[in-house]
Amino acid sequence: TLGSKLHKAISNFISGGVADKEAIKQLKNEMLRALLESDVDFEIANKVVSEVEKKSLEKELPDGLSRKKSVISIIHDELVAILGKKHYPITINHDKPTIIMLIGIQGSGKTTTTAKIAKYIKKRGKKVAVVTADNWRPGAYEQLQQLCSQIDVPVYGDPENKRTVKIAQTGIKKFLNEKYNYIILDTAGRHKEEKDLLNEMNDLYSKIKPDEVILVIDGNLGQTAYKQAKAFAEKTPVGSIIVTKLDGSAKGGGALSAAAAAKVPIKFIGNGETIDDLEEFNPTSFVGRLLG
Amino acid sequence: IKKVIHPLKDILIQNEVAVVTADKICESVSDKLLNVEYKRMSSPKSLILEALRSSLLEILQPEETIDLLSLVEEYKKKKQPLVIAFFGINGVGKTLSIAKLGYYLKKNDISSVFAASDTFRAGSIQQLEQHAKKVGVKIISQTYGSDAAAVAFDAVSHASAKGIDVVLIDTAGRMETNKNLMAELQKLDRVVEPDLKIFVGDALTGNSLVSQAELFNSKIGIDASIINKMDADVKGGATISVVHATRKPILFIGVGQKYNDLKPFIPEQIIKNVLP
Ligand SMILES: Nc1nc2c(ncn2[C@@H]2O[C@H](COP(=O)(O)OP(=O)(O)OP(=O)(O)O)[C@@H](O)[C@H]2O)c(=O)[nH]1
Ligand SMILES: Nc1nc2c(ncn2[C@@H]2O[C@H](COP(=O)(O)OP(=O)(O)OP(=O)(O)O)[C@@H](O)[C@H]2O)c(=O)[nH]1
Ligand SMILES: [Mg+2]
Ligand SMILES: [Mg+2]
Repeated sequence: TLGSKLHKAISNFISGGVADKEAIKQLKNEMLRALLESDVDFEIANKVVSEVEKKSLEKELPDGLSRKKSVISIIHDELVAILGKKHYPITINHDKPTIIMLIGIQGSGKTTTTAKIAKYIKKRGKKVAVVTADNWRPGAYEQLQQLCSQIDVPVYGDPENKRTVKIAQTGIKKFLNEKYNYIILDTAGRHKEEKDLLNEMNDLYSKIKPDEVILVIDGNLGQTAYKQAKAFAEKTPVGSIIVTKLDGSAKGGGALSAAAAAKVPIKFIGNGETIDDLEEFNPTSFVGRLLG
Repeated sequence: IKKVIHPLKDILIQNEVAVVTADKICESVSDKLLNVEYKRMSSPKSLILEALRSSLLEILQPEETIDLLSLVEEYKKKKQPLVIAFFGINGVGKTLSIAKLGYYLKKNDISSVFAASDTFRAGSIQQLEQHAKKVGVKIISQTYGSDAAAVAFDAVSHASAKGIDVVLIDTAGRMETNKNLMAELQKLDRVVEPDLKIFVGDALTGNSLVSQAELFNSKIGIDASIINKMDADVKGGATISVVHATRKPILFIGVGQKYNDLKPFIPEQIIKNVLP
């Protein structure tokens, strides 16, 4: 397994000692391989490995089993450094309404996550409503209606309306008048080559002025994650990331790379299709799972 | 040779090929290099690149190919509908691919019917209904929570009775590691016995693509793949990982969200991206 190969390389390195060039080379290769197999961006993986080499070879390390533990903890710390050590909560205003907006690549899980967040926020005592500015995907409005009906949260959508800014403004205005104080805006999927859609996303952002923009990232994303996330963050001020589909075989290295590219914290993970499958992000368990 | 192969592995990985797939490609390239006759005119670099090119070409051009239109003609002669099932993990483009295929078949004067066998996900039936309406084909559906295999079976019976050429079965997205959902798909396979089983994958996927291809192949069987979102600035290594894992052809690639964004897979385009 992934974890056992890396642990074996670490054991060989420990028993060989710092002077053993071959053991160091083996360790670096196994570390790099573990990170790449977990979908960590190629450049980031190489940087992490050279950082670990620097720190584990120059530090005054205790011998034996505790040195093995410290090599593992150094790898761990390098990855957690990218993700941030503390828990960053989702924006919840207490003195005025909160509006958050979800963006991301086609099929990443935005609509499902919108409903999950609605339930999460509703449990915290807010009066939650959902607006969908996706007038493009067939059945998008019905999908959100069906999801939100499970938690008795109202949904506004207008698939016949060609202008997404108009849909968003109308829905938000309606819900603010009805005294809803937390509004979640779902948008259509898009990727970095679709320049018109990126412009539309930015247009929505500047007209709606949400309190937080969340980039939804599919946990299966591979080596393309970094540049996609970078393009989104350059176009619109992304505040955080939610990683989805971590209930499959994906290790989430793409999401770590996306967080590095956008320079934002990961706030939640999605680990299932139901409306309850949303977990607050824990960097330690995320990295533990990534390293196998 | 080992020294020379290592940078190749990095190139493959940076071109989105899965790590285990890159390993196997490098093994095959080293084998080729061990057996090659060193002609005085060719530089080592060109020998290596040639070995890589031929390894990739071998992978991307599997022995079996599928000509969909002639397969349809074959079934028309048998007076039987061609039944095609689409499966894969969540959000990879199964439903849109069915709409695109229905549109493609219609342009070629081939009739089809959609089977709404995703009876689980919110909005899935309405989504496929709206696609069916836009494309101009019939859809067979029941209610949410109904049996996926029963809906598919219904659609096949309908197609046989009405002389419809092709049945396109949409299924719910599922993680290949979810035993219950894979068992549900196996049941649909047993009940309906599709003539073509299509694995649908996302070109942006990393290493989990190999696990997806392997598990769907071992539990259900894959006759061909469709890889979507190839328009998202990808190098296309995902296609290499999938064809390597399944040894089955790529039926089409998805290059956008419109109905005509379904294109044939051309190995040369991927090789051109990978070969420096
Ligand atoms: N297993 C699993 N499935 C998920 C998760 N999050 C979302 N999904 C599924 O992924 C698929 C895509 O989710 P959507 O919410 O439709 O994705 P989207 O980003 O809104 O898609 P577009 O609007 O087309 O861009 C659906 O089948 C969801 O049920 C998750 O955490 N785990
Ligand atoms: N840009 C682009 N988007 C695509 C392509 N194929 C599918 N999509 C988009 O990806 C999203 C998901 O497509 P669906 O057809 O709903 O995917 P699915 O596999 O049926 O999803 P589930 O049923 O939820 O598992 C939609 O927004 C599609 O428009 C493609 O080739 N290019
Ligand atoms: Mg959506
Ligand atoms: Mg679908």
